[in-house]
Amino acid sequence: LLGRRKIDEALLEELETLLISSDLGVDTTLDILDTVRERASRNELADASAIRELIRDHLTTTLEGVEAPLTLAAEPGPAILIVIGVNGSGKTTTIGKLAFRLVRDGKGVVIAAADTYRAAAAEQLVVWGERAECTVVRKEAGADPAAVVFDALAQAKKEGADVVIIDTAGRLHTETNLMEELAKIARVASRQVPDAPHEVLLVLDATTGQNAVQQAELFHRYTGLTGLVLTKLDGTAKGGIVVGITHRLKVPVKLIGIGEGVEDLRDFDAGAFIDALMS
Amino acid sequence: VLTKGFRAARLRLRGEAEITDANVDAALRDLRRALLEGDVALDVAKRFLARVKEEALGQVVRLKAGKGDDEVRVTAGDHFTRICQEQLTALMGAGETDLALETTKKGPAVLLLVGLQGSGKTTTAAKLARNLKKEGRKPLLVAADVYRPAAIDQLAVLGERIDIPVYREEGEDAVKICKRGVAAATKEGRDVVILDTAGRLVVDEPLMRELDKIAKATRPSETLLVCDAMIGQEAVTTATAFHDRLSLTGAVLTKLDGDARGGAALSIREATGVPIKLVGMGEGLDRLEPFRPEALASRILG
Ligand SMILES: Nc1nc2c(ncn2[C@@H]2O[C@H](COP(=O)(O)OP(=O)(O)OP(=O)(O)O)[C@@H](O)[C@H]2O)c(=O)[nH]1
Ligand SMILES: Nc1nc2c(ncn2[C@@H]2O[C@H](COP(=O)(O)OP(=O)(O)OP(=O)(O)O)[C@@H](O)[C@H]2O)c(=O)[nH]1
Ligand SMILES: [Mg+2]
Ligand SMILES: [Mg+2]
Repeated sequence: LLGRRKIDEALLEELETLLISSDLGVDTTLDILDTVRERASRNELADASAIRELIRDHLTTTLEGVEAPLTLAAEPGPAILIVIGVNGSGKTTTIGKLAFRLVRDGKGVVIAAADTYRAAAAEQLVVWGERAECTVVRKEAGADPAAVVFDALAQAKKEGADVVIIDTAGRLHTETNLMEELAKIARVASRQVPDAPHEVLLVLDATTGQNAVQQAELFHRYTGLTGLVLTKLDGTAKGGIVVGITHRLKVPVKLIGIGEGVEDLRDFDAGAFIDALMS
Repeated sequence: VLTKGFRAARLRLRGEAEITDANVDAALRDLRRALLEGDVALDVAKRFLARVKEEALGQVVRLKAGKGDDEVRVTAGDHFTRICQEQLTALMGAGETDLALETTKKGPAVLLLVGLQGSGKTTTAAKLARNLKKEGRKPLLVAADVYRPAAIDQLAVLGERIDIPVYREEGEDAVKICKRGVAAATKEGRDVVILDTAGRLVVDEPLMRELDKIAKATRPSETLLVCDAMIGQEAVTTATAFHDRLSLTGAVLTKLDGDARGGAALSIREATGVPIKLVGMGEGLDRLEPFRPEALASRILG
């Protein structure tokens, strides 16, 4: 698509198609195209491959500018990670994969099955805990999620665990009472361990469209986000939604999900992400 | 705050007496933004804009020729709005929200639910079963997701909640489970079978083949794509892939109780011809409703 062609409206239209089709959204796409047009009009862009570089730099600045590693240690511990997001985004699976990785790396992990609402949510997490070989703390269906967190932290203390990962029920950001429940879970964590929660990770399905922007804004407002997880990148979706979200909220993508298996978790690599987006 | 999208189109035409070649293009650019922000697929949006332009200018010509007596004389803004709403509604709905549920001499009606991971299939399966039971049918749920941890337990718990039997096996052959589920339904006098399948990517060839085999073995009267209302530009790729393989008879748009605009409804229908039949309006098992095109049309326009 972008070789040594000259820059004309047809090329810009192809670029727009590429960016919109990757779920970058109208605003982000227009920002990029405006920059391209402006540079082109000043004869600062030799050809189409120069445009490619410009877009790469623009996206890299946005995504790498806020890059930060996952907080996996705390003094005093344990490090507490809360995993949140709308229904079906991949929270439970991501936690299973992360726990597996951490245990393999020699860390003590406890998982809190704080989704006490959805059918068989705890059972699903118990299977992942077996795969990861770590304790899953659960209570009966309908129990107060905060009570599960409390129990999990007690168990973590008992085991001397380094990390506690809290799974939460999927919830739409438009449900105020559910968002307040989430804020309460975060408060319970903060009262138990200084500086907790050390990570609040919003899990976003890569196939999500522009509604991801509203999701991120609302979850950020209620709990404060420290990172994004982009799942299902092994599909056809490019996950371009994270660009606008990172730009506006300054929250970095920390992990990506690339499958349903226990090892299908990767640290976010902006370069690789941008390559895939532009292909 | 800059007014963008559909509201901008209305404002732009507010001072105008009528839609003209000159002012319609600007209004269409605003409409285009509205559709893209509403997650309508780009190509679908472009084709829709062409339709709106043709209809808008065509109506003005007819009005001037005195042939538009069914088209009330209104301001350009209201006229444009009405055309957009009408065209969207017409495109998305032809009232085909009914499900094909007839039993045959061979046995019960079979409904096959398919879709991407996490779209809401298992929940929708239970909702469907509950509604059918309320209508006097005898549904059987079949737990054919042999991959996801506790997927079978999830369907079993839901089945228990609504007092509907769930066919399950310990095995790992989804095709056999579906076949034997239908046989069990026939034997036990259940007259409609709902097959809950595993979420899958359209690029996962072995899993797409599994669906081919399930469809071939069970001959469903309905093959429904269960699709998350918040899906973005991949709606067309996804729906087309499932449709090409399975000949979908309908789609269910889930999680419409959120604030996703749901442009996928237009994309799916326009690109594949598959009708949206049902919408999921919540996690509760009573939250499944027939699709209403006019409601979704104004939602997509924002
Ligand atoms: N292909 C693919 N599937 C994934 C990925 N992550 C999760 N999934 C699948 O997505 C579906 C939903 O995953 P869950 O982990 O149950 O999602 P959740 O956010 O916990 O869902 P709720 O608790 O119901 O809100 C499952 O079928 C997972 O196997 C991924 O990276 N790639
Ligand atoms: N708010 C809302 N949540 C829904 C709706 N339909 C399903 N869900 C939720 O979405 C999540 C995923 O639903 P599932 O039924 O597990 O989805 P699935 O397609 O079976 O997932 P896989 O089997 O992993 O592919 C669960 O948390 C459901 O409660 C809906 O209409 N509205
Ligand atoms: Mg979960
Ligand atoms: Mg399921």
